[in-house]
Amino acid sequence: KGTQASLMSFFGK
Amino acid sequence: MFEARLIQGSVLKKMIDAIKDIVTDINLDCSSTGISVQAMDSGHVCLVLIELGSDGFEPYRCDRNITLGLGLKALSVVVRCANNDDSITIKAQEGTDNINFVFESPNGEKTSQFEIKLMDIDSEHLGIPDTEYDSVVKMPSHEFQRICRDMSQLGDSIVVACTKDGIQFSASGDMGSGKINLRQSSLVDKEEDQINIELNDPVHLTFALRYLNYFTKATPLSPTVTLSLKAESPLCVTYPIGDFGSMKFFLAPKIDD
Repeated sequence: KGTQASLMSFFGK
Repeated sequence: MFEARLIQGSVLKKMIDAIKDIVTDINLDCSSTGISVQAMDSGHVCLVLIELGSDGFEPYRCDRNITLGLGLKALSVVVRCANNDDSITIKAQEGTDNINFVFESPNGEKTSQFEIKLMDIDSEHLGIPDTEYDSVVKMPSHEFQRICRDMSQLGDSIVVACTKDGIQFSASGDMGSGKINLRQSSLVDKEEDQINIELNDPVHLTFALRYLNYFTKATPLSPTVTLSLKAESPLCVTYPIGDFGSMKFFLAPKIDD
């Protein structure tokens, strides 16, 4: 249940 | 020249044990203020951030900022050769491609020296934003470990909900479901047994238990753990390391389809 989000979409480079 | 001596070498052993299932290589970023490590798992779901202040080492010398790339497999093999009460000194000369480890027994009778080849690790440094969390929960680290272990018997995901009534962990699967509630403690003998819940806003998030169970490998590092939660944001799980550092794990949430 639910889709695993990527950390990259929260933390910028 | 870089040189750092950790009196309690067992701390380094515990740190490596805590991250070796998540990452394979790490860069030690060494500066005059201390050592930091930032590493992400291959799936870009979680991130480990280790920060160790120079005051945790005696002596500590870092003439120039230096990045030391290490394979965790080699590091794990070498560090396992140290006794728990040994001190561990890390040394690296500028311009060489080796890192040296020296273990010394408390009475100084036994010293061991190991060398590992440095690696060139291409790692992306992510900018972790300063976050005002909706809820910050401090609890005994063994309690958190137990909850993650128990909940993973029921399902792959855990729902963490913080309200004014406390923090609730729940999981469900084919077999059934379970819920564990923790409330802020009123009177406890030891501070490390205390459950402390700071709540700015109620928050409700879902996480993959597989990663949380990896994070709880850090339990031997600290009697307490802090969970910092914010709606639709990564969870931050913090294990303090003595009074000079910390190991933080960030985990991206699962988002409703």
